[in-house]
Amino acid sequence: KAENKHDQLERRTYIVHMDKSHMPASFEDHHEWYYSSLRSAADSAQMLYTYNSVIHGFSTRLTDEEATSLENQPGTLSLVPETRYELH
Amino acid sequence: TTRTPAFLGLGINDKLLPTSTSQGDVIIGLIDTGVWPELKSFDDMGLDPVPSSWKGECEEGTNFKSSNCNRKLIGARFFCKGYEAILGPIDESTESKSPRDDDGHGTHTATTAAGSATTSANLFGYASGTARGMAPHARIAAYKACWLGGCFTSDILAAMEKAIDERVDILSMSIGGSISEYYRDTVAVGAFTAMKKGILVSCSAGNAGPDSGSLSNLAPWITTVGAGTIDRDFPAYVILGDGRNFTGASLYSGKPLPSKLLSLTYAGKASNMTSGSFCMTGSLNSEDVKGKIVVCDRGGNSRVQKGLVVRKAGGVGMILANTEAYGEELVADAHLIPAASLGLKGAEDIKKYISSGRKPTATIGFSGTELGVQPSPVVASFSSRGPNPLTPEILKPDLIAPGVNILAGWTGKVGPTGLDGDTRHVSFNIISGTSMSCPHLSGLAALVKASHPEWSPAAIKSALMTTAYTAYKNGKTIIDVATGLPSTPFDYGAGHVDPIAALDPGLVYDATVKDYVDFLCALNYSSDQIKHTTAEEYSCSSSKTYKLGDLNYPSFAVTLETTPENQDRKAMSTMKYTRTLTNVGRPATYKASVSTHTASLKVIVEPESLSFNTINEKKSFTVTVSADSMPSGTSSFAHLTWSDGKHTVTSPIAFTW
Repeated sequence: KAENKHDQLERRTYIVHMDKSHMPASFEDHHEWYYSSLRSAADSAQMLYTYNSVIHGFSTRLTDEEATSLENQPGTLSLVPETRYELH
Repeated sequence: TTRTPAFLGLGINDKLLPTSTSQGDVIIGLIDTGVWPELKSFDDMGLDPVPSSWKGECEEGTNFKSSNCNRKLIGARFFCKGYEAILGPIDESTESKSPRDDDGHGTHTATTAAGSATTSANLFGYASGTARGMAPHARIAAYKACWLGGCFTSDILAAMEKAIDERVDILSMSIGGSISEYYRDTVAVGAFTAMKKGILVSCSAGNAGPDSGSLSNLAPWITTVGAGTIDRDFPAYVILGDGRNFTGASLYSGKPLPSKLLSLTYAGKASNMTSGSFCMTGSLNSEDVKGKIVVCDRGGNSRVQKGLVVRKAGGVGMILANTEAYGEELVADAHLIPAASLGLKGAEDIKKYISSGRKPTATIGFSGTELGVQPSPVVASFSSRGPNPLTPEILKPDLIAPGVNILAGWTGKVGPTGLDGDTRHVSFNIISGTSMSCPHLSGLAALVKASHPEWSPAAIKSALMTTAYTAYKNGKTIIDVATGLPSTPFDYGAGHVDPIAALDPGLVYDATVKDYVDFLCALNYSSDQIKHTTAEEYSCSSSKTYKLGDLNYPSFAVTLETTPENQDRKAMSTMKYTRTLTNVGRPATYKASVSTHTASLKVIVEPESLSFNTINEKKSFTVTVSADSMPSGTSSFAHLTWSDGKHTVTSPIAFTW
């Protein structure tokens, strides 16, 4: 619980849009590329989901600093902060 | 649902309706709170095997087995990684980490869209009849992305992706969030991919009415659904000590009040808190309410919660008083104490009576279900209204459908009020919201899809919109219950859905992926923003002029020049729109007509007549609007109708200055 609380204070969930046309040839699979991009910006961040058709990208939880770093990675289109929807 | 199929004219033997076999080929995916599979509404008796196109499955989890799926409920999944990342691991003693619905909302929407016919459905005897979904032979796939703590966009997007990959035909989403540009709007982005793959996405318009510009789910590739009433009420009576009698609404079913009149008080006078009139938890003074009927103002907390607050303080009955924001709209609830909701006028009269200081007394009586209520439909007060706050050039909502006091399936986990203390178990519940109108539309879209499997989502949407009605049989415009006055396209969009007419619209305003990309170009989106929205590479041509109003949409929203402040001189502005109609009926000649009530507006349609000789033939026309400038905030309305004598293809035109 304490870890969760700490995590909540430090990290936000982002939906990360990636530009698949920027994937370096050294990667055979875009998942690998997403994972590598995330790792180089945020060592310990976990992927929540990878998205393959509805968007190209993934969702993850990042600190502000990590988010800025990932945003500046080649191939990152944008980071959209998660929002909460409600039942109507 | 009970009553709404009849209200919508869905007779069993209508020859236009698709067969059960063709309905069975249509799969409706719902992104919601999950599903309660044991209900009779998910019985698969008589259904053919699952369509071979279906790629989905029934995911197991807490109290949910793959055997819970059948030929009706063909898919069930859950998405909670985003939710758990924020709120921590799901407590499985209170919430099912599975597709099982712990809330009721998802079961209600799923059964509304495509529940199997179930006889003797009712809630405590109210709204009894045979309950069925709008497309009773269509299949259901439930994607649970909404939890007790809300619905998070990472989960919603994952659910949308799965639904698309598994090949649903219709995606029904009775949820909404804050407004943002389309490329940052998760549902809009997901819906774009769905549209590209031929999936119609139907979303609720929101419950933020009657404020103007209060809509959500605004993307033009989404069908945005507002809510109206049906011809059914659940009357309750408030009788005052001075003999006056007020009609309200209630679904109360417990022990009645004693036959004598009881003391009556206003919560605002029985509380020391500034917001005491709302009967918030712990706000009432026991000595002021003990043994009395308490008038509580609507708003602030849930309507049924107020009854519990009154009971806890020693009160015996509750009158839920509408304030200005709710007008005369009566929403019936399965209260836990004798309680009735009252419209604004009645509520004000009762408050005056209480203030008169003559030992006010009252009683509340309940009289079951009343059918044939007129006028109906009326636009629900809560239904979110236009104009479109993001892109005023696109008229939203698209249309309205039944969304008030709707009986449909319910979870076995919580009682009909959803309150912790409500231990009643029901198979059906009666609730209201654009959440309820959205799955009505989704089911009706499934019927159109079953009849015309080759139609695009835009063509299906057009058929539903251009055949919608805006007036009662006596010719008078549909009323807005918030004001008691005739409503406008900002309230009802193209009008109230008429499914039988939608099965044979004659002509449709179709739109392709390219048309929507052109729309994004007209928004001046950068190539990256377009890539965000569409998940593909598209580019706008530097040599082409893109206009928002030229999207081949089944309605028009015209934004005009305003009169500068302190100037009397009115300038004339002219706008031109191009649209293309596709013939989906027999060869025919259609003539255009425009109805407008404002002399200062001129609408010219060219050509005035269009002849179609073959199926899928396309013909374009222009609409030129000329209008004097008016003060900012002015609005006016008209309708453009194409008719061949058999079909009427009608588009609303909203003008704003």
